[in-house]
Amino acid sequence: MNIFRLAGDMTHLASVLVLLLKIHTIKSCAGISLKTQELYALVFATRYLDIFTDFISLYNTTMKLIFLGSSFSIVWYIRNHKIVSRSYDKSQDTFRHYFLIIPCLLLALLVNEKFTFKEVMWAFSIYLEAVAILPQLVLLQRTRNIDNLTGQYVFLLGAYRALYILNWIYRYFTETHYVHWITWVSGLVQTLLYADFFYYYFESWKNNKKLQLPA
Amino acid sequence: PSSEGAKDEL
Repeated sequence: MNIFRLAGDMTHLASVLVLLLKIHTIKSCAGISLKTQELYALVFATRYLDIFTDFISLYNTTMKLIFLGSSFSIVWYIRNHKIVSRSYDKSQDTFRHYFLIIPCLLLALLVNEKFTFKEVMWAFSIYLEAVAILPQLVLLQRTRNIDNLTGQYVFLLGAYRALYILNWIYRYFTETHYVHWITWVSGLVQTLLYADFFYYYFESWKNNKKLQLPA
Repeated sequence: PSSEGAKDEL
């Protein structure tokens, strides 16, 4: 474990807590894409298949349980909670996320570290996470006024993978044979997808203006 | 094996 990875995990945890805070306290999911939340639940479900077979550390298992539990409960909240589901705007959240799942599955079947079910599922989860934010970014472009919690949620979610990139660089230089093209390329693509959001987020913070993404 | 390295991350 290094400071970059710990900071990355804490930033990821913070993004989940901000989203839970928004949904649980103000009982609203305005501006949040259910599609992205469903994709993230799928990412964790396919990535943490080894949660009961390979014990790495208490930290690792605890964080996996937190991410699995929070992602599925957020999907449940938006879909089933009588008050929260009312603030979900289905007509705006129209990204066809199946168009993301199928190509990621095909790519995982072609490019993986070992052609076993667990490894293919793991590669699938890495590829899917790289594009899971797309429905949310599309929704943000359609949302006129993005509330602070939603903006912070997306910012933290993007920042965590950027910190992981620093972690991979650090591990490359400090550990022998630490080379993982699947996570490196996907993580870079994932972070680059946030580039324009980061730009407008920083601009709105610098000029103390409401966050607005151009349509 | 190298794949162990990647799996210790979240």
